[in-house]
Amino acid sequence: LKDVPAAEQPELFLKKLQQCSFIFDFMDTLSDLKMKEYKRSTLNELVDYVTISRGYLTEQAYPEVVRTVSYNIFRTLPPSDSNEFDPEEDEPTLEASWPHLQLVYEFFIRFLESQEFQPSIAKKYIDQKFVLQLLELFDSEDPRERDYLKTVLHRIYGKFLGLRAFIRKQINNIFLRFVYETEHFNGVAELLEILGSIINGFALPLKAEHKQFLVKVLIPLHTVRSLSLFHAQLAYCIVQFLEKDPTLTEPVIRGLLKFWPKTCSQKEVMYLGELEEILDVIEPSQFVKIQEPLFKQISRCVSSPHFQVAERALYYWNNEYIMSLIEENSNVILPIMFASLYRISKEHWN
Amino acid sequence: PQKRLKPLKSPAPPFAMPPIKEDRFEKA
Repeated sequence: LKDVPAAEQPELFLKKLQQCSFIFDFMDTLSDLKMKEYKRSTLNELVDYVTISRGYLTEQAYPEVVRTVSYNIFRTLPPSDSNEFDPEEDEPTLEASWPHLQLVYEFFIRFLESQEFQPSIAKKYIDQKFVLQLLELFDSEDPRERDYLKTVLHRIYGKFLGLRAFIRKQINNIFLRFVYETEHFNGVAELLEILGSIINGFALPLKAEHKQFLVKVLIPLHTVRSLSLFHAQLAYCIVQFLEKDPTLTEPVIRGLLKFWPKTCSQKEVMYLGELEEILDVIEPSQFVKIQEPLFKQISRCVSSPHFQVAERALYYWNNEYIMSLIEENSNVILPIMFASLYRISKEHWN
Repeated sequence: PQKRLKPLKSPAPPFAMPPIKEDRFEKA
């Protein structure tokens, strides 16, 4: 590309894109070695080209870029070896075609981030159907691919105003399916990270639609499995909401109390961890609204026969901010906590 | 009396991405 006159470059760019639409079989590791290497070097050249060149993004380039990217990334994901795939325990299936796939994602991100990129032209090709196929890929077991997808969808959400509501709705659907049907989708953490950034940018006052998403989707997402997989991302989204609008504290805490795990177990330890992150940002005026039901639950945890649950609940007394809230409201909290604290003071080492 | 502590502003976790500003004219 850099060896031809500038005037010929846009056409050569299109030809090289078309060349890269050819898909090789990576399961057969020994086939087409030379041609695979040739495609890899061409993709590398395209990545460099969109990064440094100017004037390459002609109107004809948009459909070609989207077509090439689509040919390469949109595919049926390999079925998981076991339906009980646990990202914490099991080794993920890594994508065999990664040497090419990685460069295609790299190229696409540089294209979306290019200074010449015009959403008004691209929206003809990057549409709802494209987004739906992209969202399906978030179920990939390969964390490297999900990381690229996260950046791609984040950029698309940022640039295509017309797709925003659609993307949020589809993410809602994936979450609801995860909670009420499958309990399986590999990319929930990555989608939550994108949502955290979206919630962070919400304008005030919050729209009813956004509040509903918090109450109807994010709170029910507090299942045991969810917390073990993406507690940090979920807490981040909730805290973003509370920092935007502290009056949401009450529905959030009441929601969490409603979804509190039934049995004393390790799950409750995670739940207490989630709750502490929320209490860290709670406003005193909101705290008084929920302190009674909240401390009734904490009192139950403190006297839990499960040693770790009791200990995790007691650990709140090491948190200076929570401690200052308790002190200020001791007239309400002490009567709730006294019996449990008195009982364990006889037998608990802490 | 002791002064009340301010709630901690939650620090951005390592995965936090730049915020995307909401477009006020966006349809629900």
